[in-house]
Amino acid sequence: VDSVTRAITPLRMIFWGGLLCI
Amino acid sequence: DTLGAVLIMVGVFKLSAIAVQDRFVTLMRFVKVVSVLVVLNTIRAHFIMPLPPLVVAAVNLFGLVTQVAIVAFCVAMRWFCEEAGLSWPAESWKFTTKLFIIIYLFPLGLLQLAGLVAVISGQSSNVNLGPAGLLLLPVFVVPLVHLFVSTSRMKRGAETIVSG
Repeated sequence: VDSVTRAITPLRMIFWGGLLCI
Repeated sequence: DTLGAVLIMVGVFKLSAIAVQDRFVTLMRFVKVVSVLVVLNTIRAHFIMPLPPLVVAAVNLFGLVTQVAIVAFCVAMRWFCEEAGLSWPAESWKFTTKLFIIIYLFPLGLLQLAGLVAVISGQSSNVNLGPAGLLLLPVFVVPLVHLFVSTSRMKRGAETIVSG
């Protein structure tokens, strides 16, 4: 569960990065 | 573009630091390598210059590899959720994967493959979508938005487990 919580921020980063790349 | 690619790269590196299992680590290693190359490629794209055909072919091939890496990333995230016992977010990631395959890997992959073939056969290929391209833009946002949704579901799933 701890690892999932830690994964949220990098995933959000990837989302915004992807948005910028479109 | 470079800024976005850097964001993705940092995100991917942070994620793979949270090692879950062997296959996740292996797949993420591939994604990490591609994410670094994507950053370099966006920097290269800033310089508008005629490229030798071999480089054009390589860029096309790399585009294809990037699409595969995106799908690989989604699969890795599904494994990650399954490992954490989050079945609903895992299902959500499965759908995200499908969206990326249908909207990115399939059409863009074919386009890049066509570009690759054109370069090898010595023709110049130029895909110009014009205003239609702008209409396509929201379509390309769909898988990304679903990626965000999957992330939120993971967060909620983790919170539910914590609160019992």
